[in-house]
Amino acid sequence: MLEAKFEEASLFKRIIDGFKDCVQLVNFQCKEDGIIAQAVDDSRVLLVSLEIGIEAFQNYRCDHPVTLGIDLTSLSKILRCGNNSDTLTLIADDTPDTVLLLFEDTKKDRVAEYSLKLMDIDAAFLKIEDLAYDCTLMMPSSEFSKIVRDLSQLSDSLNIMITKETIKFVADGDIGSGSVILKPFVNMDKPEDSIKLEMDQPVDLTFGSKYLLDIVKGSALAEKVGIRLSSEAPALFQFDLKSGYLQFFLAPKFND
Amino acid sequence: MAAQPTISRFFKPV
Repeated sequence: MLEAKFEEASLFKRIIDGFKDCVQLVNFQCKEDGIIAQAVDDSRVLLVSLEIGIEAFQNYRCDHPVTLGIDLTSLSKILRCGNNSDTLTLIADDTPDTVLLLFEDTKKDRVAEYSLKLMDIDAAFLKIEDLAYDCTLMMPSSEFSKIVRDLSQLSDSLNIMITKETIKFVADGDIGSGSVILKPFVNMDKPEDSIKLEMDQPVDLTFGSKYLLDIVKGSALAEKVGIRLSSEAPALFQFDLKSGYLQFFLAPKFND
Repeated sequence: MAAQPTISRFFKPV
């Protein structure tokens, strides 16, 4: 029996909105210590990995591990039916063919109940090795989103170059080119605006803009984004939840 | 022209 209650339906809605545009069929593995999910986009370039820990819930009970195969497009339709301030409880039995979504407005004594049909989704679960990254960057997610949205207008590839004290984003396309250069800095008054950089090795990597445009949709979840880059492995873009995270792994382009 | 590898080149099924 699974009973997972969010204090606010808006949290689960923002989590799903963070990756519903790049993957559609997702297996949510519910275990006693929380919910994990993993999916790869249609082009098999972008891997999404979600973990929602117990502390993210108002209360959480999962007697036996259960996998919920969900079409995110259908789930989003139901999430739109609840009010953001409602509590939301996900309820499923041990061998479910549906998951119940219970929205409760405790003030107005209003209860809305939806049942979503589950799907059999045959998706391999990929082992994500703990990688040694050359660079780790922590920056405001809104700033990263703006840079990605601005530069992706110029080219379908976006280059990220990091040296000792400099982070440079470059796009060069048919209509012209653009570059944004940032420096690490600490904002004592507003720490969330700081840009922190740990660099073991400089990197010069190129990514597909369309994938970065999907990744920045996770920005509604967290004020900061953690970006970990390596010359030899997929880049990790991570948005932290109160308990858990939404991660995107994106393979860089290689000049053949 | 830059080539775009897939994620399965790096992460294998468990």
